[in-house]
Amino acid sequence: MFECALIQGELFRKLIASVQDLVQDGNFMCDANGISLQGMDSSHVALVALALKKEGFVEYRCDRDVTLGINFANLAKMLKCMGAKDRLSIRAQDEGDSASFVFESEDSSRVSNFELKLMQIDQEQLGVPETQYKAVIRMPSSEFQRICKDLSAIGDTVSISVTKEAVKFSVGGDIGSGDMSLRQSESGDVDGDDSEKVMIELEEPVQQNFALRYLNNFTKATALSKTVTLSLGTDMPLVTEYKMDNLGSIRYYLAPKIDE
Amino acid sequence: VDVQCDLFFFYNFR
Repeated sequence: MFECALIQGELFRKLIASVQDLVQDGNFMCDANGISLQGMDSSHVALVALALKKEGFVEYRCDRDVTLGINFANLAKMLKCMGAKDRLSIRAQDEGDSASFVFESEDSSRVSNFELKLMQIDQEQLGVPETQYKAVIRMPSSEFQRICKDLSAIGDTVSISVTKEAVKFSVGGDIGSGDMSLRQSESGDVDGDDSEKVMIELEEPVQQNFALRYLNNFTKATALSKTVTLSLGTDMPLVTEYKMDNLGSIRYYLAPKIDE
Repeated sequence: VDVQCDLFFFYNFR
């Protein structure tokens, strides 16, 4: 038996919305520690990895490891029926062919029950090795979203270059070119919200090119976290990570474009 | 010319 409950069901809906444009279906792997999901887009350019810790749930019980094969568009249809402040419970039998989703309003005056048919998904998992990245940038997620959206009106590819002082996003297209630089926030600045700062950890300067179409896709997760972390290396996939307070994180990996 | 790499170039199936 697998059973879990989230006070903020809305978070789960946002998570599914952050995944469903990139991958159509995937396996929720549930074990005693939490839930994980990995999926690659059909062109093998981007990978999404979700890791939810059991500590983030108000209830969590997983007697035996279970794999829930889920079509995200279908799940999203059911989650659409959930109220913004509803509590969400998910239940599945060990060998069942469906999972139940229960939405309960704050005052328990409305309870909704949905059964989602599960799929058998034959999906191999990619092994992502532990990597020491050359540059790690933490910035407001809304700022990253705005940059990706605005630059994609000008070109298809963004060049991200990082120095100790700043991270620069450059774009070029038929109409011309441009760049936007974000300076590292002053470290002595004790005032203000940490989530609004730009922090750069740098081992050595790095520059890589990426398709804006995918980055724009990743920014669907902006609603999940005030900050985003970008990890870059030379000729390495970019890791874009959104951390949710104590629930876990969603990570996107994007293969670079390489000059040939 | 920018060539889009794919993830299999970097990662293998587990």
